Amino acid sequence: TALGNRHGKRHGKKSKSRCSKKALHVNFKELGWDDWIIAPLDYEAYHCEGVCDFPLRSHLEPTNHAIIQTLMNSMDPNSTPPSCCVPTKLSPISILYIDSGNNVVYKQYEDMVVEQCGCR
Amino acid sequence: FQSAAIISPSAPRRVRGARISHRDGQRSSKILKDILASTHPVVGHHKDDLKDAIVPHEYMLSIYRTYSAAEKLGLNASFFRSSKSANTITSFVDRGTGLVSHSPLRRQKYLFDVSTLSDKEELVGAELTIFRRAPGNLQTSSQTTGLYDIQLYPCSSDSLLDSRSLDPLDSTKAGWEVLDAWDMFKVQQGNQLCFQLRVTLRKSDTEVDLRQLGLDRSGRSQQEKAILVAYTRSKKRENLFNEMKEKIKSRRTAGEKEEGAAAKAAGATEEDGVSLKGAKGEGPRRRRR
Repeated sequence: TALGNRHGKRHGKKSKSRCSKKALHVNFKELGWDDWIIAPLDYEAYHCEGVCDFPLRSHLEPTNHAIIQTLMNSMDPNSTPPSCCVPTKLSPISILYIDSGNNVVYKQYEDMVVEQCGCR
Repeated sequence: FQSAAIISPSAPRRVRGARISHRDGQRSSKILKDILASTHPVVGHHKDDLKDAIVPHEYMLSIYRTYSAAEKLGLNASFFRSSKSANTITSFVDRGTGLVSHSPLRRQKYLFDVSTLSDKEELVGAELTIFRRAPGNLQTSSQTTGLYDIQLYPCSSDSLLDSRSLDPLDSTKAGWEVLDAWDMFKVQQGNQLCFQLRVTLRKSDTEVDLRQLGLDRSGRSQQEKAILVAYTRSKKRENLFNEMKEKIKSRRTAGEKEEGAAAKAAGATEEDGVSLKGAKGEGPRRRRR
């Protein structure tokens, strides 16, 4: 039992996970966009989820404002909400689709995949 | 401010619309509903036929494969010189239909409808890609000595757009000829671009029968048709939601326009070997009542 404790897990209380990147699978077919999107039909977009609590870790690359807001939230949660867990770095994906003139178009759509999450 | 949401299709549609509680009332939910309704598999299932009717050119498929694989390695498409730092590459298939004649084919016209090119995007390059088949009667072409000159002109003027040399030995094998067509967009305004191709013997400047070099357009599959590829770069970052809205709107107007054009095309006359009827699969469209 002592060993379990050593990992610092608190029993009986569900700890919220910290801000991090989570899976988000987008299926264009389910969106009904596959009549004009040739490829890809689905892709992994990811999303950010979790709490931004004090102290903020450096990999979350908080802005100074997020540090102040998190500090105030830790002092009095009722006065200030915590900072938000959001995408801090995004990357594009290529899409091949048919335009309104039935032409085949290749386009690089910016900001479609979450690379990193942070607190802002 | 507009909200964007990815809503699971399993929720019933009516609830889906209600779920978006937004400050400006039902406007954005109507827009979202409009987008989803018009593209929903149940309503728009005839669109699948449309998609199947369009055969992506091998060139576009190879572009997509190359750049999306590079993306996975963290390389941007604009990294490749061939992309001309464009983030959008649009292909237009040749709509010309040649007249069958037995006299030597000295000139050939190519017609492209570029009306869907957005004027909000900066054109950074354009190429006309023509598939040259292996000519049937190898004997005649291999007798020729000296280089061929493949020359590209606008239909409406004789200012040379681009030219490429072709070795007679190479001309016995099939291949793609890529000609720079960027200047065409500066010379000619409007949505219909017409190019004219001719091939001369470099020494004597005599025009060659395009059939000898496998450049005539008769009997070509969709994959062998000439395509005009336009490279554009969007100046400002567009909101995906707005872009989808525009796409849906323009598809709807294009659909209505095509119905009108179909009626008109029934009476259109062939002029100068170039027809207004369009490519296979783009004929009159039946709208399912």
